[in-house]
Amino acid sequence: MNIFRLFGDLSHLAAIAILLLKIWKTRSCAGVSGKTQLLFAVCFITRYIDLFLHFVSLYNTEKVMKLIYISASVFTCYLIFFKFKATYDGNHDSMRAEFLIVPAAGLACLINTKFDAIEILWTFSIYLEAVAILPQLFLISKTGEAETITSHYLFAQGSYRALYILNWIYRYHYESHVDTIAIVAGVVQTILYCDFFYLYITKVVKGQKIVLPA
Amino acid sequence: NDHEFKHDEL
Repeated sequence: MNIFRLFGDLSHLAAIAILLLKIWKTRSCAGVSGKTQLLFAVCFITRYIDLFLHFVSLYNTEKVMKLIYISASVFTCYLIFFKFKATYDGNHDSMRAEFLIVPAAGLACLINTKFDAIEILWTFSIYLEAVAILPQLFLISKTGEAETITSHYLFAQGSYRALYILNWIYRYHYESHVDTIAIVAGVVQTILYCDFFYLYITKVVKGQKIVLPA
Repeated sequence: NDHEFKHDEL
């Protein structure tokens, strides 16, 4: 474990907590893409499938984190699609998730470390996570704005994988550890946030709201 | 097989 990975995971936890709090406090999921949250839930379940395959001793923090990620993302989907369904902006959350899931699944079968079920699921989860935020960014471009709290969520979510890139550089240098698939997908994922990062740094930090087109 | 590639990150 290194500082980058630690802050990356904390940033990821913060993102999940911010979104949950926003939906729970405002009792509304306006401006939130349900599809992105569904894709994240699929990513966690397919990536941490080992939790379901054999009992894991919960004293291990990593296992606890995995359970938190899975339960929090499923609960977020429950809030969006059931509890606060009336506030779900389905018309603007219109990016076809199949256009993200099918290519990720196909690519996972073509480019992977080992052709076995667990490894293919893990690879699928990595590829899917790289593009999972697209419905959310698409929704913001359709509505033309993002609530400040949603901007903070996106900033934390984007920062998590950006910090992981620093973690991979660190691990390459000190542990000569390289996970090419995760690195390439992580770089693609972070690049997708660049436009948002620019808006966040230039607008939200100054207390303004993000309104598109910028 | 100990060379089993373990993904040790979340």
